[in-house]
Amino acid sequence: TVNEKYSLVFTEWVKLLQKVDIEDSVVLIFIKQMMDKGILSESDNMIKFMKCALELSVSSFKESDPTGEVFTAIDALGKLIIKLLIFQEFSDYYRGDFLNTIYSTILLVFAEDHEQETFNERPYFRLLSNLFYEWSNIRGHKFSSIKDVKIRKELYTFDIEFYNISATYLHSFQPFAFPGFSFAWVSLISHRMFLPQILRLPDKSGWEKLTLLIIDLFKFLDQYTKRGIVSDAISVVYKGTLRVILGISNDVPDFLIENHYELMNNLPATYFQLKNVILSSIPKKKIVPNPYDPNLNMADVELCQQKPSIFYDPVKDLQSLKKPVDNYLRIPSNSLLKAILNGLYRTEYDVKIGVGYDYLSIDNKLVRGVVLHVGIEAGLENERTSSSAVFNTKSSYYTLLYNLINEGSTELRYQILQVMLEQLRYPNIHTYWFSYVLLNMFTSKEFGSNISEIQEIMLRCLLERVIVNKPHTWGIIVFFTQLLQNKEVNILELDFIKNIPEIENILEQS
Amino acid sequence: LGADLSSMLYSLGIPRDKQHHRVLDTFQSPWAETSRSEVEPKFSIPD
Amino acid sequence: QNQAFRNPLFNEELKYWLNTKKTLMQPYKEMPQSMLSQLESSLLNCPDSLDADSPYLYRKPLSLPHPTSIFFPNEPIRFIYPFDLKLSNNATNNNTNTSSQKKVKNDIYSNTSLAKIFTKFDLDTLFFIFYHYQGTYEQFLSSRELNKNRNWQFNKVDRCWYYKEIEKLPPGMNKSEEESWRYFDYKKSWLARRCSPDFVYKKEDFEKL
Repeated sequence: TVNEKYSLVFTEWVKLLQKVDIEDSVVLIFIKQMMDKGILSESDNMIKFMKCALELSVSSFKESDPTGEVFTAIDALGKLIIKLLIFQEFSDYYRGDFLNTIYSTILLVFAEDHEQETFNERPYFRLLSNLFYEWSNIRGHKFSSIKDVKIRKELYTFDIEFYNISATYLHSFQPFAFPGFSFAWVSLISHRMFLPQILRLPDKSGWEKLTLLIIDLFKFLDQYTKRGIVSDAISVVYKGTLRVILGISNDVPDFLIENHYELMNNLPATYFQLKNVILSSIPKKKIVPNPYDPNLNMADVELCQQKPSIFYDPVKDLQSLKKPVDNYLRIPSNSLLKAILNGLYRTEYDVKIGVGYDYLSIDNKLVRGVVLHVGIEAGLENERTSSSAVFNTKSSYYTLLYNLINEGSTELRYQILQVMLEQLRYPNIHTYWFSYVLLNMFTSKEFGSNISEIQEIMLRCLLERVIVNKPHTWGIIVFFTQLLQNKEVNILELDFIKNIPEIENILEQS
Repeated sequence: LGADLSSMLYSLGIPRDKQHHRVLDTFQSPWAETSRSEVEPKFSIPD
Repeated sequence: QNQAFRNPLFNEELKYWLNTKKTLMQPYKEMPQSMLSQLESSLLNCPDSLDADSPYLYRKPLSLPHPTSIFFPNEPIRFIYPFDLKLSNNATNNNTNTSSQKKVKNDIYSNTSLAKIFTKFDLDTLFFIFYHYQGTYEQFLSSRELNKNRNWQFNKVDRCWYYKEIEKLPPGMNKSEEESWRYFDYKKSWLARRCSPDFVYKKEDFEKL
């Protein structure tokens, strides 16, 4: 049969690679012969061959002595794919099409195997790991290892696509789709030959797809993090996630900084430490004043005048609220406020496990979008005109947030205040402006009888971020200090504090 | 409440000393338990 | 009825892939037992750092003829060097100027066990690795150690490593220091030799590492 013939050919390939160096001319001759015989030159045959080779390699893995070389066939398959990716004459179709075909073939063979009792993720992990390794090897110094100048140029142009196509397929392999591949999947998105490369592609070209992958992971964790018992497997996935995010925070903090909005939109609501890790990221080379210094004043910190970079503009998510919000910021009006307020409530409950709640009647992502958009606009205004235009409780930026909180339900207040506190990050204009707004609200006389609930919610949101183990963001620490030191409201005398001795204790000690 | 991250940071190699090191290029595995051997990072050799 | 499902290349496997779309669009609220089993199986088979390591099929024999011990390992060395052990800079040879030290400390290899062990190797060992393990990561590390830490330079023309020695002269001489060059003769004597007095250093002959 055709399959038997292809198996023989592939077996020969594997044997060959065990005997000669991959750069040996014999290897290229072998490939050329495969092409001449039509095995690789016609796409149908190429797909059949790849399927056969992959199935054979996976069987070989399963049948091998686990203490010996289990990946020989898979490794050989990886090398073949890369050789074809680099050296084929891409005249009829394009290199990207070839890579897509390869990945699709792998995905389909994998999808069927995943449902079998004998499924093992390791050979598939190994194959993808190898593809990342081989590509990483040749791309060094702008593909200088490729002698042919034309091919070198093509590959250099293709580099960004290689990572984006790979990321697209990783998205298909995500845990919701293939739970039996979950741990291999987390290992792949954090692979040393994938993650640092996709993070550092020119013009942040890989950031969008990478954010999508991390969101896939967060959504999976969110779905299976229930109140009470969390399965061991999910706990382990969480630990791995935390460790990977710590790695990103160390190497490329800008990724977490600039994408925090989308990450916060999808982070499980009870993951406070991971939230802090993401929001504590500080741009490299920035020297940040000690947040525990009780004499620190954000007004004196030059960094607090700088606008933070944002990769994804939240204005894209505002949908029907964009116009009323922008109009309100220009000229506040009650009718606009009502429109915005109404737009923030959901039409159906959303199940969302949080601390002290199980569902949302508020569109919390829309809240985050609105709040961040207001902050971004305030930052722009600060630069355009003056700080007195925005550091001003009469400014529309302030009054919009004030009114939403004043008129909103308890739940809406919680969501808005929580999101505002998320903006207290490293020293920048958003951190500065939002702490100004929060401090003014906390000590405001304008809320009337609502003040007590608002103060309580603000403190609750603050404590949620501070009680957890470190790290704590710079902005949260500084703001907390400001709040504790403020002369207008004695926190310890507030009724709701006195009613909960444990909280009173914490605040007293602080 | 999370956990004390010092041992996790230590296993990652952050921060080893006052110097700042990149860790993702030599990242072995998301879990310390599966990171018992070092992995070959990318490198290139002049002709 | 879709054409894709009638393609004999894919019709068997396609339905499995299509099934995953269900759980992607509407994930199970509670993990069914079958899914939990798959997840736990994934945990059990979790790939480790050896799985993620570089593939190797054919290992070149040593590049130059040289007798080796039968106890020489065939697999790459993989181990963990204790992080808190101080990096004591090589005893034997050269001045390691502090700026190149800083440069080395910031590259991605400086914290790996292998790179740290290389700082303890003597020159002989480094040259052996360089000349006999061509094209390997180990060759790369040995050249990194030689160049970045020990200040040797590689000549592209004769493929030898060169070292510039600066000798401080006693006061009263015409100049305050004298420059002399050494090179490692890997072809014949396997020794570091003084270059002839008419050796001229040509920057373009040396590899920028």
